[in-house]
Amino acid sequence: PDPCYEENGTARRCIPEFINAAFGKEVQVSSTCGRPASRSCSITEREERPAVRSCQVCDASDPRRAHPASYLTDLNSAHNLTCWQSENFHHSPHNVTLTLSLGKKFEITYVSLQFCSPRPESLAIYKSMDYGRNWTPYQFYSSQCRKMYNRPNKAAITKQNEQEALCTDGHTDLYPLSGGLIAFSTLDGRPSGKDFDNSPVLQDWVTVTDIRVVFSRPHFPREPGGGGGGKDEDTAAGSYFYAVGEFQVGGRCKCNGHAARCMKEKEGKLVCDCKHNTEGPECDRCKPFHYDRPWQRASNRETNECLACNCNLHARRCRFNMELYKLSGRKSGGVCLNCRHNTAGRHCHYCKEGFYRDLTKAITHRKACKACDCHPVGAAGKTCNQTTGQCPCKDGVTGITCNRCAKGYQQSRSPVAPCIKIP
Amino acid sequence: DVMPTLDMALFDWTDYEDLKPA
Repeated sequence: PDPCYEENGTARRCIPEFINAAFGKEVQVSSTCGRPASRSCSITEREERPAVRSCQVCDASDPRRAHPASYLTDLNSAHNLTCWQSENFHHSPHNVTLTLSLGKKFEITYVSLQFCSPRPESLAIYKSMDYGRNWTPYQFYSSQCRKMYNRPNKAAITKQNEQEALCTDGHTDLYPLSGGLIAFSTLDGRPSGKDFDNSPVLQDWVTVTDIRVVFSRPHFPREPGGGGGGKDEDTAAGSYFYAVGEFQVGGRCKCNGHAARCMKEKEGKLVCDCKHNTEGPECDRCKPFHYDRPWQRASNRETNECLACNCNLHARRCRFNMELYKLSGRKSGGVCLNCRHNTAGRHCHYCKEGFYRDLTKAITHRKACKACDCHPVGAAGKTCNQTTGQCPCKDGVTGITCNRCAKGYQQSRSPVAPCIKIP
Repeated sequence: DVMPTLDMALFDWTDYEDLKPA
């Protein structure tokens, strides 16, 4: 069964499944260790034992020792956690950027990062809704929000600033030294989150095409090592690095409630499999000839499917008229264009001038309108009554087409007065 | 009793050439 329709064919809201939209996607990173091979050291905690410093080599040319960006979004296995790792750096702050392109608009619920190194002391998340052209802040994490990002720590969210990036000092502790998580929930704490269907502001807030994470500052090292990488006298003194095992973006392909899945089109681009007479990458407009009411997102209460214009099978195109829509009590605003078969009107529902309605045929019939065929001499004009077909007859002339003299009249020789009274 | 249809041949178009149907 199609999740976008009831069994009886009635449209109902449908949404793609919730997924980790980052899974398997390429992440552009500004720094990856291993070219050339380098050594980095980190501190590992062992239950109730003193921390131990261990060092390892990162070598991009050796798959066993490489830490490529593909490890950020590969299959997350508890037995074999694969980590991306940045180059060592020696000064703080030091920016390292991860950019994930989803290739399509998604409505996301969370962004999470599981670290293999200690979590950064300062980190920023940005989003783009236009495929990387513009970026807006999404969330900041820092123990020094004001200094790093010029934002207060844990500002209150009200209905007036729901679309504002906040800064928090949570999730920035040095510990755990490995395996720490940073998880940003896009709707958490936002007042309209409970009424998401009716909040265009939050619908916009959760919409992204790209996510960028900027690690701004690592923790400062503490002996023996500590921080991002620890002090390692065997390599350059005092180096840091960032390492992440899992980069997740949880959400749904954005289809505005009009598709139950997204799929790849011929060119490999991800698009919604639109239903409800909608089209566009996000089912964000009505299909041609389905303009009887304005496009709307589906909600829990209303499916808001696009409706076909009613043109009685006499037109292939129509347009939407807001004024007519309002006048109809928000029921119908479609106006048919280029009515054929000699019909006219908003819905091609009557016959155009010079034609009349053949009541033996349905209005949808292609011969529902017949030519008036008014007599060139007997009729006073070419336009007949659109319902009855009666032409306007000259004095003394009768018949639907005005082609005979009335009783008591006879044909004359004058085409101006074709019938004259019999003396 | 249906009257006969107008006979176009009976009309004199002398003064009304411009009204004459093609």
